[in-house]
Amino acid sequence: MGCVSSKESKRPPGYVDPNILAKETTFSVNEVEALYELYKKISYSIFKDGLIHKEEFQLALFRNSNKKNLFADRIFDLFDLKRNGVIDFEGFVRSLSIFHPDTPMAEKIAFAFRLYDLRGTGFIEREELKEMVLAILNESELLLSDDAVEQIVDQTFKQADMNDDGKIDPNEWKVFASKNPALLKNMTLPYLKDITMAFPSFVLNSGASD
Amino acid sequence: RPSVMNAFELISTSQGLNLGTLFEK
Repeated sequence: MGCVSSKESKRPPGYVDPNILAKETTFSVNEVEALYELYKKISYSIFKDGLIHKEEFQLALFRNSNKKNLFADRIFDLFDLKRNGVIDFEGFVRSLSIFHPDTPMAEKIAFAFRLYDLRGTGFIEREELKEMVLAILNESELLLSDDAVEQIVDQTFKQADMNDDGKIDPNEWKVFASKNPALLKNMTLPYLKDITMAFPSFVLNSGASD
Repeated sequence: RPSVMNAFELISTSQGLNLGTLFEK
């Protein structure tokens, strides 16, 4: 009895019972447990406090704890559900659930909107889109003239900003993303279907079948 | 006229959005 759970008693802050998370996300209990193995690996990689700090997230994503990236920052902020500067296990599982292949497209579309609404104004604005385009060009070490960047932004707004008010609202985004599913390819992680094989959990969970 | 790439399509290729790397050992 006691021997199995002795290692389990020390749960990090933000730990939530896998049964509860499985009920409220697309993951099964086994998958949540496998995610816990991955979570532990990341959250103990530098600070060893069982929470994922920005540097640990960057290390897992880029193999470099100092690599700055606008989109990685945005993802980190959205995964930080409690808004306290770290990702806890609950935020990790609930947010990754959006990326599960079986999660409804509407949830992915809504998440992508929040991701691209850089300043949280409720709209994707022209300036925000330009900032993101410049960030990706910088990341790819591509040089484009300001005119070319403006053209890309203009063209995209022509397609997405249906009422032509200079900003993309959630409804316009929904219509635009539904028409262009390729835009949402990065909102699905096929890995999440194989997570139990990639990170097998050997913890005996006596409550799993209750 | 050559078609201009959609900005969101370009953005979706960002390394920072490729969470698959989290799962690589």
